Amino acid sequence: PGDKSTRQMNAFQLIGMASSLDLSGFFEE
Amino acid sequence: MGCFHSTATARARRRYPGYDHPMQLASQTAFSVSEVEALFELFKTISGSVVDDGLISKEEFQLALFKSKMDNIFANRIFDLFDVKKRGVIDFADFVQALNVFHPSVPMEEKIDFSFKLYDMDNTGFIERKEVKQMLIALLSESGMRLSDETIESILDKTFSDADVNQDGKIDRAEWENFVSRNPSLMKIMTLPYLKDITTTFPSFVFNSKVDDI
Repeated sequence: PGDKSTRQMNAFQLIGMASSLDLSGFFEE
Repeated sequence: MGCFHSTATARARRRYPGYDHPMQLASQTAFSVSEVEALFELFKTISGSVVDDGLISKEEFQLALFKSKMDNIFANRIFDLFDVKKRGVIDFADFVQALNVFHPSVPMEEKIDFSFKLYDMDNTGFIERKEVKQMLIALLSESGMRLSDETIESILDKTFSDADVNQDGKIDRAEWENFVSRNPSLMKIMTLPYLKDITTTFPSFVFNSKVDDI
């Protein structure tokens, strides 16, 4: 399971993608 | 220099625990006085979204970020780093000082420090493999992504063989700096272009200003 591009990421890139966290959310309506 | 409106400031201190005067916060950060006052407008909105107590709770923090009451381990970790005084809430001074790290003008060193602490969840001074795995598994589960344990281990093997230069099983601060310099996309989250334009986003600060001639 898991597509090829996911497996090619490093663990921290994957954390960034899975969290989809962006502090810009504070400033957006 | 502007003159100090002691009554307005005293009122803000009562209403917002930990409130520091904008000029004081501006002197400690990359923000101007006007920008600190604009951030106060944002702070008032977030801190009053669930319980209007002048402080930001974890629930209010996540609500502001995601516009819904969803739990996110990564957001929890960022909240913990904003919560400098470790009281389970963020006051205005904590908020300004933590957001300062995300200012485009702040040196990369400070951003790297913050990102290192983000992953060093048990504060040992090292990013350990078990911490990264724990965060990864929790986030994959929260986001509904499915990866086998074998795939996760393989990703961790590859990451640590690249980042952990001395191969002691953990990433120290110097190894982290070296790793992010080779993977600059990891630092993208650490800069918020919005912070350059904060007075335009929250123009109402002008009407609520407690400092003259800003």
